[in-house]
This record gives sequence, C-alpha cells and structure tokens, in this order.
Amino acid sequence: KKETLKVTWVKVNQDFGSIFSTLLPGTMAKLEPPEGGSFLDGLEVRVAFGKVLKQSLSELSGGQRSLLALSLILALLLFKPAPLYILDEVDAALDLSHTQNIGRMIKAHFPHSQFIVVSLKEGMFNNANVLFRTKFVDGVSTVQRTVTKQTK
Amino acid sequence: KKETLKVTWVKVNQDFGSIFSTLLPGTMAKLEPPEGGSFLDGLEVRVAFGKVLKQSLSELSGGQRSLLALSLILALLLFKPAPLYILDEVDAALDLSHTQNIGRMIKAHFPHSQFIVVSLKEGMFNNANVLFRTKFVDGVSTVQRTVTKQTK
Amino acid sequence: MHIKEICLEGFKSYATRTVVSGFDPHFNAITGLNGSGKSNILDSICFVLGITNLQQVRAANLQELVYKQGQAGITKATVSVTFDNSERNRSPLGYEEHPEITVTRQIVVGGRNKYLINGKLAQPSQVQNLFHSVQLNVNNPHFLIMQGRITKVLNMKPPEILSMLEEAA
Amino acid sequence: MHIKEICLEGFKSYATRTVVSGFDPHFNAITGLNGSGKSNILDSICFVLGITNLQQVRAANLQELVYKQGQAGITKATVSVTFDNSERNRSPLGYEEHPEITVTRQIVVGGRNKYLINGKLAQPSQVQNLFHSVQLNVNNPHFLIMQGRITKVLNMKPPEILSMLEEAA
Ligand SMILES: Nc1ncnc2c1ncn2[C@@H]1O[C@H](COP(=O)(O)OP(=O)(O)OP(=O)(O)O)[C@@H](O)[C@H]1O
Ligand SMILES: Nc1ncnc2c1ncn2[C@@H]1O[C@H](COP(=O)(O)OP(=O)(O)OP(=O)(O)O)[C@@H](O)[C@H]1O
Ligand SMILES: [Mg+2]
Ligand SMILES: [Mg+2]
Repeated sequence: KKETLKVTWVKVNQDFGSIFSTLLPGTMAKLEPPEGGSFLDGLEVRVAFGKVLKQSLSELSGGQRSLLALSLILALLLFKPAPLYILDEVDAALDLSHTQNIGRMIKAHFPHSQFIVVSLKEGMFNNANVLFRTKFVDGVSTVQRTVTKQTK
Repeated sequence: KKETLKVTWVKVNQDFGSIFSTLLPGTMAKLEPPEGGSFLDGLEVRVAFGKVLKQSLSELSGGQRSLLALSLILALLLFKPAPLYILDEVDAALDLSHTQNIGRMIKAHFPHSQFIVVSLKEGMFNNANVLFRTKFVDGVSTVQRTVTKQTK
Repeated sequence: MHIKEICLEGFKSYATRTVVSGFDPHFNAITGLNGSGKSNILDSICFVLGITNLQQVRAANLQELVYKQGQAGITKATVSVTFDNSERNRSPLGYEEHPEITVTRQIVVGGRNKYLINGKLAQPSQVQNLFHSVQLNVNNPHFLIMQGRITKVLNMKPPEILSMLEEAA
Repeated sequence: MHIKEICLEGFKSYATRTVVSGFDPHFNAITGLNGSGKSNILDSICFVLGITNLQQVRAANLQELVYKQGQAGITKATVSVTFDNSERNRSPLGYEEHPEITVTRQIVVGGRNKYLINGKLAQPSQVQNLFHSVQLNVNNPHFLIMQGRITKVLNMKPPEILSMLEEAA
C-alpha cells in the first residue's frame, strides 16, 4: 500500500510539474516531504521560478496561486479520471492569456472527460463547444443554449 | 459612548442600504441585532430581495456577496473618510455591468478621497483618470503610466 | 458516461420547469450575470449525485433548495439528469445494457428525499453505488471545484495533501 | 493629503529604482498580467505607512521584502512615498507648513528598519503619529481591501461587526 502511494506520488508529481510549467513557462512545481521527513509524514507544495526553489508560497500573486492550485488538481484528475468535471469560476484571478491557456488545455489535454465550466470570461467560454447563458427573468432563472463556432 | 455607537449604526445602516440598493436595484440591506438581542450584543448583516428578508446570506451568489461586502465597507468609509483608499481586485467576482457600476460609484460619490484600485477588468479601470500598467521585463517589475481620456 | 440533459423544476432559482439540453460530450460552459443562476445549475448536479453536506450547495437544510423555500406556492424541488451511457466499458456497474440513464432526486417541503433511476423508485444506496462505480463520489469529490474554493488546496497541511493523493491512489 | 509619487528600489519584484509618478488626486487604477507587480505596489504603500504584520504584505520577515531576499546582490529595499499636502485643513498634525511630505522606509538585509520624513531620520512613532492624525492606521485599516479578502467582512461574527462600527465611531 505504501508502494502504491509512492507510485501515485511520482506520477502526480510529474504531471503537476509539467502542467504548471506549461501554464507558466520557466517555472517548476513539485510535491515533496517536509524538511527532514519522509513522504509518509505528508507532502508540501514547492515552486521554483527560474532555478531557485521558493521558501514559501506566500509571495506568489493571486493569479499564480490559482494556476498552481489548478495544476495540482488537474494532475490528480489525470491520474484518476472522472467522467465529468465541474469547475465554478476557477479563472476569477486569471488575466486573459492565462484564462485562454486553461481553456485550451482543457480542450487539448483532457479529451476523455466532460467539462462543465462556469465562467464570466470570454477567454474561457470561447473555447467551449456549447455555451449555456443563464438569465434572471421575472424573478426566476432561465437558460439558453448556443453553439460556439469552433475552429481547430 | 453607547449613544455615539448608536448614532454610528444608524448612519452607516442608512448608507449601507442605499449603496446596496443602488448596486442591486430592488434589494435592501441592513445591520441589525441578532434575534432577541440588542445592538450591544453585536450586529448581523441582513438582506432582502424584493420585500422578503432572507434568513441567511448563504444562498447569495459570489457576485452578490462581493457587492454586499463592498456596500458595507463603502458605507463605513462614508462615515469615517480616509484620505486614501487601496482596493485590490475587489471586482474579481463581478460581471461587467456591476464592475462598471462600482467604477462609476467611486467617481461620482467619493470625490474627496484618493482611490488606488488594482483591477484586471477594463470595466473598472476605464473609469480611472490615470492608469498604471505593470509589466514583468527581464525578471523585474516595471510600470508605465497612461492617462485615460475621460468624458463626463 | 456524460451528461446529456438536466431538468430542473422548483430547484433554487429555477421555479418553473427548465430543461437544459444538448450538453457537449466534452467542453461546456455556463455564463451569465451575477445572480442569474449559473452556480445553481452546478448545485443541481451535486444534488442529483447525492450530496449530503448541504453547505456545499449553500443551503442549511433540504427545504432551502426549494424555490423560495416553499413560501411561494411551489412545494417541491425536482432535478433529473440524463446521462449518455453508450460507452459500455465506462458504464456504471450493472447498467451496461442502458444506453441512457436518468437519475432523479426530489424533495418535498415537509417531506423527505426521493430518488428515481430510469423512472423507478430507488434507494439512496443504489444511487450511491451507481455513481461510485464511475468515480463520482460527490461527498468526497476530486472532480468538483466550487466558486471561490480553487486555492484552498494550497492552504492544506502536508498530511492533508498526502491523503488527497491516497484518495487517488 | 494624497499620494503624488511612489519610488521603489529593491522592494519585492522592483529590483531597480522605479518611480511611479503622476498619481491622480482622485481615481487611479493599476493593471497588468498576473505576477507583474500590481499587488506589490500596494504592499509598498503599506510598507511606508508602517505595517507591522508582515503577513498582510505576504512576507514572513522583513528580509523577504528585499528583491530576491538579498540573494541577488541587492541588499536593501527602499520605498518613498511623496504626498501632496496642499490642503491645510486635511494636513497631518504638525505638518501644515509642508505642501509636500515624503516618507521613506528602508530595510537592509541583516539590519533594521529606518524611516525618513522629508529626508530627516525619524522614529517609527513619529511616522505613526503622522499617519494616525489623518485616519491612516495601516495596522487596523478601514481603507484597505487586499486581494481575495473582500468578502471576509460577511464571515464576521455579530460582535466583530459591532466593533468594526466602534472603530469608525
Ligand atoms: N431556494 C431558492 N429560491 C429562490 N431563489 C434562490 C434560492 N436559492 C438561491 N436563490 C437565488 O439564486 C441566486 C444565486 O444564483 P447563483 O448562485 O446560481 O448565481 P450565479 O449565476 O452563480 O452568480 P455569480 O456570478 O454572482 O456567482 C440568488 O439571487 C439567490 O437568492
Ligand atoms: N522579494 C521578492 N523578490 C523578487 N520577487 C518577488 C519578491 N516578492 C514577490 N516577488 C514576486 O512578485 C510576483 C508577484 O507580484 P504581485 O503579487 O504584485 O503580482 P500581481 O500583479 O498582483 O498579480 P495577480 O494579478 O496575479 O494578483 C511574484 O512572481 C513573486 O515571486
Ligand atoms: Mg456563482
Ligand atoms: Mg495581485
């Protein structure tokens, strides 16, 4: 069982690092045991910008934290896929280019799962194949469906 | 002293309600003592959509919560003005029209204080008189100033 | 399997029967103004999947999920989700012969939960088994990121992050 | 009084001397890509205003405020804020004769805080009195909303909301 956990850690770590560096070129991210401990004591998130590992995550910006968290969550999803993923405004702190990158990543690297993504940002929902628009009319919610013209 | 506190409560309450209903027409907001208590026990935030007071704030949407929090904070600022206000991405959860409303409200109703507002949204920063753009170049942050063409 | 259609009636801000159909098998987005009902649709999916911790759907009790808490003449909340189950090797256990699966959950003010699978009354445990067999455990979800919660994973203590990996292992 | 200009040197991601001038007396905005340095400018204002709880500026200790924590040849962080003080009736106590006030704070790696007011060395208490006399108490700020913190006021307990009013009273 300890062996399975270690295998999980290695694979998730690989994807975590690769997704994060794709979203933020020139960076590195990993999960490692706390100082002086083994992985059974727990795992900490460590990042490097350029070659230098940061001592803590506190100086990261709001957008960088969102990208880091998303990278870890997506890495776990790659390891243990679910048929469907539900994401509510995960791009709230992201600028336009990062928002677009998340949208494109979902399209290109997660083709075998269904995504239902809530977003206020065109940079995100323009990547979707189907867009549902909610509207509050006469005190109740309504929904309208539109198909996004997708060019490959 | 109890009297001063009560006067503060009455005035802040008035502005809180008026700002919130300006941002979300057809709503009402107030601070009131908890059930069966007096204002000295504390104050709770209560909202009404239409005529019905809500039992709790939990069903509110992300954007509605931001507008409610901002309304209370701005009401406190009206009561006890500061020379300068620093707001970092308070519009993260707001759609375009609400973002624009906050920007316009700052311009129109808070003319005697200086605002420094960080935002990723044009709907907010288009209302500013001066815009500073930060950019990461060769590993360091840089800033460029632009003047926004303001039409009244 | 993937969602094809969701039907909401009396659920939160969806007072009247609202059919959201034509979901894409891969990438769907929902947008709209603040308070218009986007997160409520995600809540309705969690509701059908069998969520028990109602705080996750911003309610204190089941009655709060009914339109205006039942104070406006609507006394029940019903959500039906229809899944496309044509990929047999990714089918929930025991449903390989069903190309479509519709799961319905209903609450009546003053009453209790009721579940239906393909129109027949079902026990909560049957619904749970169906979804758990395809890695959809909404009460310990790795597939769900709710509004404002994206960075909470960064605030986890090291043992908590390790147990998140154990869940996946 | 209002900010006219901020000069950052060696502070966080502002390695080289960066002058941000021409602030509008009323409405200024700062925008840019994620991680480009927007919040760091707000942190620099808090720094000069005399912040003591460094968690509020996302640092664990003063050294972390220096560019690359002093590991890249830069050993001090200096921030100067120049205020327009032409409105005498809104002047800090004792500075009515100064149409401009420049407050500087500097930290040197391995050293301590240093403050200057209009170029002269000043005690932290002098700086605190200056700002408190115009309602700018950065250590109990009603004028500051940091990133991601806007809705925390809604999670306050009733007594906490009451004390927020007491602060203003
Ligand atoms: N039981 C209910 N009956 C009627 N209305 C309800 C009920 N529960 C929630 N609502 C309403 O639904 C609205 C919130 O909907 P929702 O959270 O889906 O908004 P949203 O589109 O996600 O907005 P945002 O972009 O701000 O997050 C609120 O106005 C709330 O009062
Ligand atoms: N002492 C320091 N030395 C060098 N770089 C630093 C230091 N402290 C913080 N940084 C860097 O500053 C960047 C964050 O800047 P900041 O928080 O101002 O971004 P931001 O523009 O507000 O972005 P966002 O829109 O994502 O909130 C990070 O890349 C961080 O590594
Ligand atoms: Mg929402
Ligand atoms: Mg920031």
